[in-house]
Amino acid sequence: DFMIIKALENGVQVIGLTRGQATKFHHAEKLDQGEVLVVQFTDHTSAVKIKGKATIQTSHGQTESE
Amino acid sequence: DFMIIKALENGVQVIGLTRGQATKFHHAEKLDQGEVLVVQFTDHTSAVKIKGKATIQTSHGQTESE
Amino acid sequence: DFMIIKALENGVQVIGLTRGQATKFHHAEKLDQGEVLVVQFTDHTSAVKIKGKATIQTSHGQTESE
Amino acid sequence: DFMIIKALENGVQVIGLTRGQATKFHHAEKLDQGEVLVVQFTDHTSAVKIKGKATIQTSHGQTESE
Amino acid sequence: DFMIIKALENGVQVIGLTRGQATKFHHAEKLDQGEVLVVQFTDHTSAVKIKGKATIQTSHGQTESE
Amino acid sequence: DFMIIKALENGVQVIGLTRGQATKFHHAEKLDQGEVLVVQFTDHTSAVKIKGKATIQTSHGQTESE
Amino acid sequence: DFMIIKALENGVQVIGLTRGQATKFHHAEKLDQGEVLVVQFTDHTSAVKIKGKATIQTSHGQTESE
Amino acid sequence: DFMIIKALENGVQVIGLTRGQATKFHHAEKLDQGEVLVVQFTDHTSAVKIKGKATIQTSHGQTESE
Amino acid sequence: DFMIIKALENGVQVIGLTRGQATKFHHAEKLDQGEVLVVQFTDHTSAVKIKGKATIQTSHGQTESE
Amino acid sequence: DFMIIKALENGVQVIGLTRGQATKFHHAEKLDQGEVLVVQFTDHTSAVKIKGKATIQTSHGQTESE
Amino acid sequence: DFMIIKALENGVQVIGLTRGQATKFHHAEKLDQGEVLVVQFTDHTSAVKIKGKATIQTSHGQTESE
Ligand SMILES: N[C@@H](Cc1c[nH]c2ccccc12)C(=O)O
Ligand SMILES: N[C@@H](Cc1c[nH]c2ccccc12)C(=O)O
Ligand SMILES: N[C@@H](Cc1c[nH]c2ccccc12)C(=O)O
Ligand SMILES: N[C@@H](Cc1c[nH]c2ccccc12)C(=O)O
Ligand SMILES: N[C@@H](Cc1c[nH]c2ccccc12)C(=O)O
Ligand SMILES: N[C@@H](Cc1c[nH]c2ccccc12)C(=O)O
Ligand SMILES: N[C@@H](Cc1c[nH]c2ccccc12)C(=O)O
Ligand SMILES: N[C@@H](Cc1c[nH]c2ccccc12)C(=O)O
Ligand SMILES: N[C@@H](Cc1c[nH]c2ccccc12)C(=O)O
Ligand SMILES: N[C@@H](Cc1c[nH]c2ccccc12)C(=O)O
Ligand SMILES: N[C@@H](Cc1c[nH]c2ccccc12)C(=O)O
Repeated sequence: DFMIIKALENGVQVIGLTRGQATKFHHAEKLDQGEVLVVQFTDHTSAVKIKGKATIQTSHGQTESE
Repeated sequence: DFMIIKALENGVQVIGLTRGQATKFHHAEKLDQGEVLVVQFTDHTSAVKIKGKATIQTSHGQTESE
Repeated sequence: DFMIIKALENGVQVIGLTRGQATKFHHAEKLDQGEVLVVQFTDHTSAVKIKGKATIQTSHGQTESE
Repeated sequence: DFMIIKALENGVQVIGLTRGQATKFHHAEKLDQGEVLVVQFTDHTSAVKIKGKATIQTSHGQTESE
Repeated sequence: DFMIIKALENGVQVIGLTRGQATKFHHAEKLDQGEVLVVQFTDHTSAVKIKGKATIQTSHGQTESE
Repeated sequence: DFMIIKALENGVQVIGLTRGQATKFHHAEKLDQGEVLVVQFTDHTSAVKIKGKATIQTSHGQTESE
Repeated sequence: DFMIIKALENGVQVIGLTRGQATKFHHAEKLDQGEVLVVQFTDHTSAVKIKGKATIQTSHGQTESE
Repeated sequence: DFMIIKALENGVQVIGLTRGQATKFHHAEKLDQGEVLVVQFTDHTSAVKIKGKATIQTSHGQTESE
Repeated sequence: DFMIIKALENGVQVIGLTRGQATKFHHAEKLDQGEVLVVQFTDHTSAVKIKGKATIQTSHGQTESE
Repeated sequence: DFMIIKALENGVQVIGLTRGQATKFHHAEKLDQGEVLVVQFTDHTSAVKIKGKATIQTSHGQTESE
Repeated sequence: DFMIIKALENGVQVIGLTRGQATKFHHAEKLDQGEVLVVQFTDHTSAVKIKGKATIQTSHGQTESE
């Protein structure tokens, strides 16, 4: 499973949350407007948080964060 | 399996419930309006509770919590 | 396999029944109106009972409990 | 594989039959009108009998018991 | 693989035939009108015979026995 | 893989042919008009012959023997 | 993978060819008009030849031999 | 994966090419007009050549050799 | 995965390129007009080149080489 | 899983981010206008960032970076 | 996963990039106009670059490089 995040403004953050008993932020990738980041769920990432204005495409459809 | 939760108001909570014999809250991720959280079912999470106003997208369709 | 339960009134109960030779209630999660609970079948849960007014979404379609 | 049973009257019974050489009743879950029970086939249950008025949803479609 | 059998009259029989070199009847479940039986193919059952008036639903479609 | 055979007349035969180097008849199940037999391919059965008037449903569609 | 062969005339032959380095006929099943034979590919059969007038149904569609 | 070859004239050849480092003809099955041959890819056959006028059906669609 | 190549002129070549660190031609099968070749990807072939006028059918659709 | 990136201007960058606890850039492939790069997720790459004007095609649909 | 590349001009290059920690060019296959190359992702190739005018078909759709 993966998702496609396109930043619609500067300063969008795509944050990876740790897999396992604890749930912490392990990485925050910053995107400028128009940049695209495609990320998977992995051994280290079982949740992803998106802050800022972006479109998010997954196998379940499309969503827009604000 | 994963789900996409978009907060429609501040203070939305996405709560992970433990897998196994006991069912307890192990993590509550708070979302501000417009923020999006994409979460999987995992070795530690076999149920997810959503409190507050949000849209929830899964492979079975879309739902809105209030 | 998982299901999405949205409470349409307060006091909805989502009850997990034990997997194995015996069939007993091992957990009852109470939902207030508008709250959503997404639960999987697991090593410990092979049947789920829903009491109270709620919508239930699975891969086979949608149902409403009363 | 799982099925969704919604009781349309009180006293509906969802009966699990044993897997293996012998075929016996190992559990009968009683449902009141409006209650919903979602059950899987399991290591212990390879057949399910439904008595009383209910809707039954599976991956093959919907049926009504009377 | 499983099938859903709904009895349209009393005295319907759902008969399990043994898997293996020999093919014998190992169980006959009797259904009254309106009762529903959902059965799987299993380690012990590789053929199922239905006598009496019933609807039979499988992944290949619907059939009516008489 | 399985098939659903509904007898349209008395005396329909559903014959299992042996899997392996030799191809012989190992079982012939006789059906009366209206009776339904649902059979799988198995460790012992890799071919099935139908004699007499019947409908045969598989994942590839429906056929009628005469 | 399996195929459904319905004889449209007497004397139809369904011939199994051996799997392996050599390709020989290991079995020829004769069908009378109207008879149906459902056969799998197996450890011993990796090719099937049909002589005479018949319909052949597979997952890729329907064909008629003459 | 398998393919269905129906000869539209006499003398059609269905040729199996060897799997492995070398690519040679290991078998040529001759078909008369109207005969049908259904063949799999196997441990010994990783390419198939068809000479003469025939229809060829695979999971990717239908083709006609000349 | 396999592909179906039908030569539209004489002298069409279907060339197998080696799997592994080196990429070399290991076999070139020549086709006359109308002949059809069905080839798989294999342990020895991870790329295929087609020279000359032919139609090529794969699970992704149809293409014509010139 | 893989994605197809087509550069719509010179200087487009397709950046691989490391799989594992740390998230760093391990490779940046530069594309000139019109060039196409098809990349997989791998043991070493669990996230991909695209800078500059390009179209991105995945199994979830098409996106344009700017 | 594989892709079909058809050269629309002479001198098209299909370049394989190495799988693993390093990302280097390991092979460049040159195509003349009209030639078709079908290539897989492999143990040695986890990214493919196409230079020059060509059509590229994958399971995600069709693209044209320039
Ligand atoms: N550490 C958690 C992260 C997580 C995944 N899904 C969740 C749902 C809700 C809350 C936390 C989570 C886990 O791996 O299970
Ligand atoms: N601890 C429980 C959590 C759970 C999953 N599905 C449920 C359904 C109902 C009640 C609890 C649950 C388990 O892993 O099985
Ligand atoms: N303990 C039972 C629970 C169950 C699952 N499916 C059922 C159907 C009917 C009755 C009980 C059940 C089991 O694991 O098998
Ligand atoms: N004990 C039987 C139960 C059963 C499953 N499918 C059936 C069909 C018919 C009769 C009985 C059954 C078994 O596991 O095989
Ligand atoms: N004992 C047989 C039962 C059977 C399955 N499929 C059949 C088809 C025809 C006749 C008998 C059968 C077997 O396991 O193989
Ligand atoms: N004994 C044969 C039966 C068979 C299967 N498919 C066939 C096709 C043709 C003739 C015989 C067969 C086998 O297992 O292979
Ligand atoms: N003995 C051959 C039979 C065969 C399968 N597919 C073929 C295609 C062409 C010719 C022969 C065959 C094999 O197992 O491979
Ligand atoms: N011996 C070759 C046969 C082959 C399969 N696919 C091909 C494509 C082109 C040329 C030859 C082939 C192999 O197993 O790989
Ligand atoms: N030897 C190469 C062949 C190859 C496959 N896909 C490619 C793409 C581009 C260039 C070469 C290739 C390999 O197995 O990986
Ligand atoms: N190193 C991270 C990269 C990553 C994957 N998905 C992510 C989502 C958000 C942030 C980082 C990531 C990992 O393998 O898990
Ligand atoms: N060597 C890299 C090649 C690669 C695959 N996907 C990528 C995406 C971006 C950059 C490089 C790559 C790897 O196997 O992972």
